[in-house]
Amino acid sequence: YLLLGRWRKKHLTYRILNLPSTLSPSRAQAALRQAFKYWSSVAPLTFREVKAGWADIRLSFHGRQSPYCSNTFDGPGKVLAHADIPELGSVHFDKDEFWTEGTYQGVNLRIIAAHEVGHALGLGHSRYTQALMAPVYAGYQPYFRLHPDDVAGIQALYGKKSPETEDEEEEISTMSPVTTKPSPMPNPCNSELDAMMLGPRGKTYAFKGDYVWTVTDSGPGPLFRVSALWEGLPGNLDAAVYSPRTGWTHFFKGNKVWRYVGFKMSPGFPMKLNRVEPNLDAALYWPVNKKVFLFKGSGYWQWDELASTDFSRYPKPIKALFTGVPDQPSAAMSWQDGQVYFSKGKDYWRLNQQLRVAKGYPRNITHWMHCRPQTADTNSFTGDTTPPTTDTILDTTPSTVDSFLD
Amino acid sequence: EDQRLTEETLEGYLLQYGYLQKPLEGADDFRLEDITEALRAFQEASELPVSGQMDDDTRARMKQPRCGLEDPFNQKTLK
Repeated sequence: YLLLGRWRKKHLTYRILNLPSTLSPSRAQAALRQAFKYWSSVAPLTFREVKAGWADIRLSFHGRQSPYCSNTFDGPGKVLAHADIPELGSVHFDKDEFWTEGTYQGVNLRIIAAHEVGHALGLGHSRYTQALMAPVYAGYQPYFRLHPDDVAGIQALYGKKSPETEDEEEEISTMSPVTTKPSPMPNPCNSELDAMMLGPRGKTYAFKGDYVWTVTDSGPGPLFRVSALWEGLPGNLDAAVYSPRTGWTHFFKGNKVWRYVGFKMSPGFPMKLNRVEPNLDAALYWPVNKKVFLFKGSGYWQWDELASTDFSRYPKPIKALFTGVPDQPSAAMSWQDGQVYFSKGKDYWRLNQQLRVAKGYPRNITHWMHCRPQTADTNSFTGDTTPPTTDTILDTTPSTVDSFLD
Repeated sequence: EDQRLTEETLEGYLLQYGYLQKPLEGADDFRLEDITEALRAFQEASELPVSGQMDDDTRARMKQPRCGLEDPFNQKTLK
């Protein structure tokens, strides 16, 4: 790697001044935002997007002529983009390129943006032809990740990312990975989920094995180890549920339950489950009656977090309350749209306010994940794919156990 | 004409991306040995056979889409 310069500060702002015409605005913005996350996930850098006024790093698209840039572009192909080194902050893309996301066609905006942001942060071109900072575009990579030379370069400039440097305001996805040999990673686009939940700050999480990722309208986000976000939490969960009423997030596995507030485990947890059966299938919070529902097999328990619940009449049949839902769901959640979702295998069901499965369900879960490989962008929410980036983070061991739900 | 055009394209590419550097003084033309050395640096950095001669692979590589910044791979120009 070659170092060309450095910012004297580590909390930078950026602004997207305009967007390409070949991607939907939300798609293009997601790609550009992700470009920053590659760097903030391996170095103590934070990037905050501003919508107006001055920004440290300014991203824009221009063609052959630009009143703001002496380096003109040259139409499709050849030069794709260029950027100034610190502390100038200009990043320009050739607007005449066929910018794409999630497909081998055209030029992947996310990868090129990450390359140019690398320049804007002070990195020159890398000698490794497979590195992000290599001068020539190596093409779209579904499971793109930074090359060790890229990581070594940015850490030579800004140091390594350590827990102390985390900033509460930071986006979750900038949490620090340390590269260990990754256990097999699920493919978000065709995995049976262990759990799903609408978590704090309206983020939708999907859990599978040791990993968790967010689901947005532009597809699955980067994969993280569960324990990297919720320290002390094991993988292969049975169920997960966040309650806006209490701010508690509960995770269930076997005969244990973990409670977190935000990403901090509450004292005394994990505890032992003793009044509902172990090895739950799913859990959800239903905002209509502000209760948590726990599911296993063909039965469910309704639990009032803030009162002692009489479970003697539980479990009750799932079908008695949730019409059209299969037994043994693998995951469940209430979502922002007021609907309730259940998943099982590769299918998912949507239920309306009357807890009745809507027409046309079940559907394939890749639809819900907004995955549709190999196609150019369509409108956001009908599904396109942003294959996940893959960061791997250290694991931690579980702690002592007490009893719960008393 | 085709040969000349190729030479100009080659020099243009090597100059644009930092493999060749215009001498501060003296004639504008590059010496053959400078061009050969620059081409070798490009071929080495591109993990192509290092011949110092233009061949199909080198030409194909130069056609690939890329970043507009210079490459720091020719030690002499980098210095």
